Amino acid sequence: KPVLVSNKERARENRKIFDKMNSLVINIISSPGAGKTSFIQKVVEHLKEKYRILVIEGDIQGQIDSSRLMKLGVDVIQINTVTECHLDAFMTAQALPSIKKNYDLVLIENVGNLVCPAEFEIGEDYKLAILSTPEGDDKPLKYPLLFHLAKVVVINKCDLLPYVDFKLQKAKDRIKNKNPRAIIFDVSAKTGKGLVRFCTFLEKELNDKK
Amino acid sequence: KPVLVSNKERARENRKIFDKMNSLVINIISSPGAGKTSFIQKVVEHLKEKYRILVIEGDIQGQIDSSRLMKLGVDVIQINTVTECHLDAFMTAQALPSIKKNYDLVLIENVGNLVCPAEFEIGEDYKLAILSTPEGDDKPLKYPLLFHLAKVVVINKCDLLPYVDFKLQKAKDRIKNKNPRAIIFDVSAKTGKGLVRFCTFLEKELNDKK
Ligand SMILES: Nc1nc2c(ncn2[C@@H]2O[C@H](COP(=O)(O)OP(=O)(O)OP(=O)(O)O)[C@@H](O)[C@H]2O)c(=O)[nH]1
Ligand SMILES: Nc1nc2c(ncn2[C@@H]2O[C@H](COP(=O)(O)OP(=O)(O)OP(=O)(O)O)[C@@H](O)[C@H]2O)c(=O)[nH]1
Ligand SMILES: [Mg+2]
Ligand SMILES: [Mg+2]
Ligand SMILES: [Zn+2]
Ligand SMILES: [Zn+2]
Repeated sequence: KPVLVSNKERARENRKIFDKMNSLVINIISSPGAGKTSFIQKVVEHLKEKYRILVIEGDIQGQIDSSRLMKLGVDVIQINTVTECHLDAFMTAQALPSIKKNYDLVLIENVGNLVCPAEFEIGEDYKLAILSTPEGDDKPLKYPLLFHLAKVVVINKCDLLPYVDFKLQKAKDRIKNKNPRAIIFDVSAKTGKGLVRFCTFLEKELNDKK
Repeated sequence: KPVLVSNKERARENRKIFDKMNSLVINIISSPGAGKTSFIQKVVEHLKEKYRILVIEGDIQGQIDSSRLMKLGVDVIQINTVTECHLDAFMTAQALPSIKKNYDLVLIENVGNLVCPAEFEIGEDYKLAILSTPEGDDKPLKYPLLFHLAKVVVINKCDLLPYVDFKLQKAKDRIKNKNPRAIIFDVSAKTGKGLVRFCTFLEKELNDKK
């Protein structure tokens, strides 16, 4: 029976499949080039010995990001969205049949875009936004929906703070203004700064989930 | 008679209005924070004495960018897209009734997004893409449509090259591979480097248009 299912209903179906695996699923969203893949690389390096991790890669075309991650020995599934500027629940569902084992952690890298990916549930536990310092500290004001919905906001490329106009405290205040409960981490995916603190937080979440 | 007009048809209507003014109209597209407003500020500073310039600002909400530009004394019209991640021809048409004089140059700053804005004609002469060095030199491969369609590609934030992984020649080769006729400028909207060369190119275009 060809029933037209809404994105929300499809996301609930995805959620049920992830719940059977008892996985923590995080939807990672940022502008193009803010450092989603670099951040995931660092998190995987920290946690792959202790946890079973799957990365689902959403990109317009190609396998550039998934081949970077495969080099780390982590399981990766690539989804090409072709024309869509975001992953939705139906596209994400395409990855599910190829999941052959139970994962503790599923990291979903969305298409680089600060607008539309925030509007589509895909079955995640929560959204993690990445804001990079070169973009400017006004992004929470100019692209509000993502910062309003994200449970976690990672401020990346903090190694570039001496060279850019980004005011860290101002950015944090603006994020908190949009979303008082947001948990904010400042990191550098290049130098590794801040990754231990983030991974400690993530481990606690993984253990709570069990 | 409420005729359903396609975006292309609406863009053609916009084009006719701009042609009556004999204006050069440029649609400026980039990721969030790549430097569209900063670049426009620099171009306006260079050319506002000699040419009549209008800036049309497309943003999800607010007037942050238009108030930066109004400080330069240039005419600005703000369009808020609310939920849309791009300007289309209908939204752009909303700005037209408030155009009270003939402009030589109309700069349209689109919503920060490397995907959807490239798909919508809005009545422009051409698209100008801005790629900033912190985003990485792989963007022409990962977000190909814009680089394929843009007549001009500006590589911005070249002052940050010593601190980021961006390979300038590699990026240029990738852009040329997607679009052999693309005209590429490397600039820094912060230091002003490369702006004289770009403005000389733009003046020639303005004079050819006359
Ligand atoms: N200086 C600095 N550069 C970084 C950092 N994190 C990532 N980069 C660089 O930023 C560029 C983009 O990084 P990616 O990890 O590919 O970003 P992304 O968000 O995955 O990009 P897309 O998937 O294409 O949207 C690359 O040149 C990285 O080397 C950081 O913390 N500091
Ligand atoms: N280092 C450096 N920073 C720059 C340069 N151009 C712009 N910036 C900074 O980059 C950030 C974003 O610049 P904007 O001009 O607001 O970028 P935008 O593309 O208009 O951003 P949105 O309209 O919000 O998408 C700000 O902090 C600027 O100061 C540059 O050439 N070099
Ligand atoms: Mg990536
Ligand atoms: Mg701007
Ligand atoms: Zn889109
Ligand atoms: Zn969109």
